[in-house]
Amino acid sequence: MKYIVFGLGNFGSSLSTTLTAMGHEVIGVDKKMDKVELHKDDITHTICLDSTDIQAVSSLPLEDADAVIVAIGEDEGASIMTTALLKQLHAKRIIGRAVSELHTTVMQAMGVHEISRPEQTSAIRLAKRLNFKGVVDSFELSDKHNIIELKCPEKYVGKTLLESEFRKKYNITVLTTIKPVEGKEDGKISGVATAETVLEEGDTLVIFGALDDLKDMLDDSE
Amino acid sequence: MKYIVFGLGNFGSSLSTTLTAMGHEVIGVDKKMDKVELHKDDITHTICLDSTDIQAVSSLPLEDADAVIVAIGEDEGASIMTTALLKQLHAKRIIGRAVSELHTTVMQAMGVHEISRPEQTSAIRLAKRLNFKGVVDSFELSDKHNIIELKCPEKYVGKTLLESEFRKKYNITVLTTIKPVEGKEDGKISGVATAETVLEEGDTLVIFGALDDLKDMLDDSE
Ligand SMILES: Nc1ncnc2c1ncn2[C@@H]1O[C@H](COP(=O)(O)OP(=O)(O)OP(=O)(O)O)[C@@H](O)[C@H]1O
Ligand SMILES: Nc1ncnc2c1ncn2[C@@H]1O[C@H](COP(=O)(O)OP(=O)(O)OP(=O)(O)O)[C@@H](O)[C@H]1O
Repeated sequence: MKYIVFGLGNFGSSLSTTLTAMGHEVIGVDKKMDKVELHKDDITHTICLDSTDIQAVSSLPLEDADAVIVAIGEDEGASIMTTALLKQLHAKRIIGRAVSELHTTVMQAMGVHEISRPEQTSAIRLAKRLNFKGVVDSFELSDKHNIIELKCPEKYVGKTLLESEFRKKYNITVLTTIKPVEGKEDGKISGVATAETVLEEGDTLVIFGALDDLKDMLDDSE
Repeated sequence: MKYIVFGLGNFGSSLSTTLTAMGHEVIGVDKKMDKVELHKDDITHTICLDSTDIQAVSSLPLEDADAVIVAIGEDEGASIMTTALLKQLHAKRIIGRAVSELHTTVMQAMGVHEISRPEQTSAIRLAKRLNFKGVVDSFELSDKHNIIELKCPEKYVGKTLLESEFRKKYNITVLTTIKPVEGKEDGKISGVATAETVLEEGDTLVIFGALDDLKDMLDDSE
């Protein structure tokens, strides 16, 4: 596929280099020469131009692009101006990036509905992970692996370990479950978990895995 | 839970306000008074201080915090300095944020392994969505709803519509499937889809739904 990315900041350059590595043809545009120089080896084509200049933008092969992405963030004026020009020049599919609420509203009013909000989206995901009451405790076994104690998420209650597919889906291992004990603060450890172990409501699961895999499981279990 | 967030830029302020809205006690810190003023109504407590100043940082209730988040992005020096101080003052759990590879490497070397990279993470997710070859075409029915034509993802091949749970999981409707026809560019539309319709390899699914729900389904089907 063919893409044109306007703005080679952190978001725009990551997007351009990832798409290029996936085999797509990407034109990366930035008004700053140093940005163009910095990324030119990792993006199919890089061009130094000001995307708020209609002459410059209309010199790009917009009709051939499957999508154009406006990756300018902080400079809201330039982001909005560039988007307006691309609308005017009939770009097929425009993907925007917005920082503030106002920025988002203006983009939507211009008919751009695919809007990326990297900072907000990542912050909300992190807040959800932090909020996840289930994680009772967490020990770092090494800098990449953790053992976490997690209240059994609703979606797994009543399933056997095999049915929960922790190993298959996330490459994590449930070591054991801790069953709550009436009137005591600490629960009772129920021995080495097996494929047939049934997870019950209120159980604390003791899970070992790589940090990223544990995070994926936590994200999916909300 | 109690959190301290250093840096109230877009990421830090979104994180602080989201956690506050979820009922947590958040102290939001920024060296710029205007940032503190801007967000003070949405965050439990806001304080104007320089997080690279050990006196200032040690005046914060670090021992009570379940986690401290260094949300400073572009100013890598300040981000790294703040992290070093928090390590020195024995903060229980430090979550960092990094922009460049070098920044990430230094944070990891300091023992911080929960690192958020908003711009890169969002860029990679967007690249994966753009890369998803399945989306053949997409029509905007309204500014929030689309009809997309999508090559049947592997995970649904052989399932009936009911088994695929599109409605249940994503609130999207499969209108019909297009079966490929030998030697022809356009396939054959197979009538109105029902719960019993079986999805086969090579089918193009025509799906209607809200943009966000369609995106979730696409993300999950990779
Ligand atoms: N009019 C323009 N034409 C071309 N490139 C532009 C224009 N305005 C800004 N840029 C480029 O877009 C890139 C990102 O823009 P900006 O600094 O506004 O956003 P940012 O939020 O800091 O980006 P990121 O978070 O992705 O690093 C910069 O490299 C900048 O040079
Ligand atoms: N030493 C410091 N002490 C306290 N706050 C700081 C310090 N250095 C930077 N900040 C604050 O951190 C916030 C975000 O920092 P910065 O601008 O470096 O990152 P950014 O990448 O632009 O952030 P974002 O993408 O979240 O908007 C700013 O509001 C800034 O005032």
